Amino acid sequence: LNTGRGLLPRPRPLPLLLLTGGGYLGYQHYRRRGQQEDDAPSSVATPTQVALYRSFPTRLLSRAWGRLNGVELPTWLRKPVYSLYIWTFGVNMQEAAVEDLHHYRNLGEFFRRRLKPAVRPLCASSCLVSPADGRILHFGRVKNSEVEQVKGVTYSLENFLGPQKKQAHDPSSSFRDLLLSSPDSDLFHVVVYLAPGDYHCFHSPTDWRVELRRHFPGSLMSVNPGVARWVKELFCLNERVALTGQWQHGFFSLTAVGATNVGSIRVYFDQELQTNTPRYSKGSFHDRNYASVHQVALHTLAEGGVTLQRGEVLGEFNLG
Amino acid sequence: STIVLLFEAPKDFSFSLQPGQRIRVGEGLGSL
Repeated sequence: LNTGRGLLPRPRPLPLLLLTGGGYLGYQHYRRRGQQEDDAPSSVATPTQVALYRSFPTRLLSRAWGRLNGVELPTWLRKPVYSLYIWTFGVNMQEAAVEDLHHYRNLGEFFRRRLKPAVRPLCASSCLVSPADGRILHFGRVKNSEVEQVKGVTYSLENFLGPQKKQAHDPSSSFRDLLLSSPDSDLFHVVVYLAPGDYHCFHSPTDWRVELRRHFPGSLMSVNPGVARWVKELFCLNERVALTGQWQHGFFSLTAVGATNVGSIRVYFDQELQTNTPRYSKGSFHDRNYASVHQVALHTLAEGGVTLQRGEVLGEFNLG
Repeated sequence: STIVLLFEAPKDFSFSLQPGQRIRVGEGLGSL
């Protein structure tokens, strides 16, 4: 018995947690697929399941993934590695500003590739255009103060944007009413999901003035449509950067939500923004009010904010 | 990653989209 005990390795907590947690999530995923196959409505995760998922060190994994993709590849290895990525995610290199794969020193640079200007013409007839390449996950009118991330799974508008400086005169008015400047208008939303092979810069969807940047550090769970169907309030739990301001019809906001493999968000006119940092306090957010700053990189300040033209590039998602 | 647009518009704003469709930068999302 003694020798037997000497031979057994002492169980270490982290691998044990990863093994049991991974096994449990795998079983849940398998069970949910079974439900989807026989058309049962996919069940939303329980608070325990979400807590278990959030306990995974996704931010640590994300930063490690970013560091790995920052390692410069030897020239001979670039074509095979990027060709595998292109094949796996269906990247269209004919649209890239630089088609020569040897040009990109690492996968991070390849991920941030730019497109030829002519390949994304602006729709002339619409006052609102897509800010990114991707898939329309959901869109519609915002009822009450709940927004649908996918059909049937909602999140709270107030949790998503955080407290607004404008206070309601009428205590019975909703958070949604607080955002509207006219009783003749409504609040609308669009969710665009960017897949790994998509072009990952984002552009201004209209002519507007950005007044405030609010950075919410947070989890970096996957935002894959399957997870968006499973985790309620996913967009309020993940790290995100919300730009809010005004357009011709009143309130306007663009929010970039990070994910495990794409944990970093850059806004080109806001050099102070630091996302996916090692430490952050839960539930916190950091504001930068452009209405009060005197100089913002690369942009002229209109009275009280940063003016953006429809279609101009304004930021990017980065690996890690 | 995901981009969420939330905006105020006149009640007769209408989307020119289908759920799940592919979209590219610069393509129209809707009109008044």
